[in-house]
Amino acid sequence: FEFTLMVVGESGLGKSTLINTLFLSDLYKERNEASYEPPQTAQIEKKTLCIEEQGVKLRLTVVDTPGFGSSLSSDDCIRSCCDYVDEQFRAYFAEESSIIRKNIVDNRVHCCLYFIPGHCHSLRPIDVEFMLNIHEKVNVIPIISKADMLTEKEKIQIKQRINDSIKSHEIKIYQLPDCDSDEDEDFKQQDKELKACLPFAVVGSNTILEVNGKKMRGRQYDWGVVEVDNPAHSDFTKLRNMLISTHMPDLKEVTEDVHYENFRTQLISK
Amino acid sequence: FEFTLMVVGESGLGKSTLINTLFLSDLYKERNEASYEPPQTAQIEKKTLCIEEQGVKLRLTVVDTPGFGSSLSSDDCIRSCCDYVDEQFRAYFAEESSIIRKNIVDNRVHCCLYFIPGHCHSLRPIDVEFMLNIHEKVNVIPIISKADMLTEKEKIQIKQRINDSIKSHEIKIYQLPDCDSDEDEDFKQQDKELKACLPFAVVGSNTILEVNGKKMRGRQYDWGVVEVDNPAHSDFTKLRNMLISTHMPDLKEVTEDVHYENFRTQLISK
Ligand SMILES: Nc1nc2c(ncn2[C@@H]2O[C@H](COP(=O)(O)OP(=O)(O)O)[C@@H](O)[C@H]2O)c(=O)[nH]1
Ligand SMILES: Nc1nc2c(ncn2[C@@H]2O[C@H](COP(=O)(O)OP(=O)(O)O)[C@@H](O)[C@H]2O)c(=O)[nH]1
Repeated sequence: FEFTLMVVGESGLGKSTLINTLFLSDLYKERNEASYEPPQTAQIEKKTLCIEEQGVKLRLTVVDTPGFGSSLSSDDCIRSCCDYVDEQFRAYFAEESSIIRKNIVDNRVHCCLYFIPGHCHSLRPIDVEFMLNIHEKVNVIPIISKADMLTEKEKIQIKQRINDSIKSHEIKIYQLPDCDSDEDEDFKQQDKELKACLPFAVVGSNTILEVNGKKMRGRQYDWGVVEVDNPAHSDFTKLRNMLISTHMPDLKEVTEDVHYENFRTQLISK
Repeated sequence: FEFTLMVVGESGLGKSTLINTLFLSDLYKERNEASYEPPQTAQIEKKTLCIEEQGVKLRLTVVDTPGFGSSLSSDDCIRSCCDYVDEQFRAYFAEESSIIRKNIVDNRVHCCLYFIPGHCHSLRPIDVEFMLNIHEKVNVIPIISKADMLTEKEKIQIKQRINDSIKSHEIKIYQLPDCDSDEDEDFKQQDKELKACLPFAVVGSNTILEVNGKKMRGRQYDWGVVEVDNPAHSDFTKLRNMLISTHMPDLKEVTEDVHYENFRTQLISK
């Protein structure tokens, strides 16, 4: 089972921490060097990880754009991400159309987690620009990063503004599919609550802390502990369940039936 | 007594909240409208406030650059700030050189608070670019904003990296003057601690909360309360004391003797 996840956002938004937290890995080593200088190029970086989730072996590829938003002009980074997605489509198309029928390796990008800084009032021009350029090539899931800087009231407000902005700019983010009408009420209620929570406001951490004798992942502040797995503190668990437990097959399906189809249609019509 | 303070940084970094908190004013109305769209132009905005501090009447002008960092290219915003500072120098020079001796209004910018997002690993290209363009025109004080997203360890790390970056790029930020050698030990120790704290990592808030029966300004989270005036939580008090109680005369003096002198020298040599 292969899955490719692209993570995009400025340096320092906690992307590597979140990836490590999501997949309980140390795919990204802790950046503790005193002189860490984030890269400033539009270069794409790839990391592969084999994990086992609910008995299923998963070969996960994480595509990172470390230089995003760091240069004084953001066009290069946006183009670099879009080109990468297109290249995977081209490679897949070439394999699919080849005379020799062999096992095709699916390196297409199935999902793009787009990190928005928690401090923003709403979507910034760079956020709109990026998503409009890539929303017809890949499933985009916007993430509000470092949500522990937001009070409950601010979280609701920023989610509202981002959703309004997504609507007014006609950005097509990944839509959670509708429930089958024959699902039970509990399931429908849960699905409704999940959708009401978008975009997810996430806190990530790999630090294990002991609170009241219980071990948990979180961030230790002078004034309290933020718990990654506490739904009141972070939408992390919702994101993890959606991405890994429930919606991974749908993300792959939409990539095949919608985004790849868009690509093929454009290619053939040229 | 006149003082002009310029605040620069991206929208959403808590600049207006901090100004209101510093001067116990509501110079900036709370932006609670559901559809707040931050401005995206390089326009400069000015607000004036008369406050009384320790018996001294102060006419404070706050110069804000609301569109900073929002456009896809940051050069316009940087130039807009530099032009503003130069315009005030030109106006002052014109008044100073006029035949008619009248009371000159000093609108020169005495201090620029530059807000760095707390989520950055270290100075970004836009931060370096801005400070290098303006450090010989105005006293620059970099501020790490929304410091409540940083743990104690992260705060120390980011201050270290910013200071290293300031040194390696040869950015001339405002230097707190040395203590007179005849000051008492207590004073020298306090001065030493203040300098070790730079750049200040600040949390601002105008919300009054009641904690253990005591009223204080802070931010209420599910996991605890961040107190603006608590030195363990925020360098706010240090910044306020330096800016308003102790170093305002020096900031004006350095503007007159160094920055304005630079300007006059360049003007005369042309
Ligand atoms: N406040 C806060 N800080 C976080 C969070 N996640 C990670 N960090 C911290 O942010 C810094 C940068 O994280 P990193 O994962 O390296 O960011 P990246 O550059 O986007 O990959 C580190 O000091 C992390 O400990 C979070 O959810 N909230
Ligand atoms: N976490 C955190 N949030 C803050 C802080 N100061 C202000 N805010 C919040 O950040 C948001 C934007 O603040 P604002 O002052 O309007 O930012 P400005 O656009 O830079 O003027 C508001 O929701 C504030 O309540 C702070 O120190 N820490």
